[in-house]
Amino acid sequence: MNIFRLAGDLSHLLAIILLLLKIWTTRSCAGVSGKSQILFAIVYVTRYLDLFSNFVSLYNTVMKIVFVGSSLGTVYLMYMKFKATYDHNHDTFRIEFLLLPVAGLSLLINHDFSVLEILWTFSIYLESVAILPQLFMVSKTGEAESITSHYLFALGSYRALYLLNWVYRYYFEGFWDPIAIVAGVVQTVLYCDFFYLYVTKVLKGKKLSLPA
Amino acid sequence: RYSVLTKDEL
Repeated sequence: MNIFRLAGDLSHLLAIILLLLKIWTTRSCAGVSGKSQILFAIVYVTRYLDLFSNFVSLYNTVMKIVFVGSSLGTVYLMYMKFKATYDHNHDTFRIEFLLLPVAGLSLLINHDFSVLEILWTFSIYLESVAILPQLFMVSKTGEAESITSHYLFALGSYRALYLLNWVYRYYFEGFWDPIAIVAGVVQTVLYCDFFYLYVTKVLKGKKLSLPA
Repeated sequence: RYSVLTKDEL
């Protein structure tokens, strides 16, 4: 565990808290892509199946349970409790165009052809693109609430901080995992346009709105 | 190799 890794995990935790806070306090999931949230739920369920087979540390186990629980909870809030506020007319990204190629790629490029390993690889690849329906929704409506922008910034920062963690681990521990690194780079690059808008607009007190 | 048994990241 190094400072980048810890900061990344905390950023991820902050993102989850911000999203739940937004939905809970506004009693609405307007502006949030249910499709991205379904993809994230699939990501964490398929990645943390090793909760039952492999104990790393109490920290690791608690975080895994929080990530799986909160992603399933968010899907519940969006599709059950606050269903009426879900803006599905603007959430039109076709997730099968992500799920099928990602499933194919995880069967082709993985560390080991075993069930847990392929599901882990699938989850890493899927996470890298899971935000696309949300970014597509923001670009379609042309705006996002401030708290949704903060959520996206924290969520994007988490993998960017993991990249620094991997640089650190490569130099000081000789550890590197090409699958996680390539997927992490792709994931972070997808946020670049949003990061730019966040810094130039939201941090200056303006609402995140895209030019027409 | 970063296998199932050695994965420590989230």
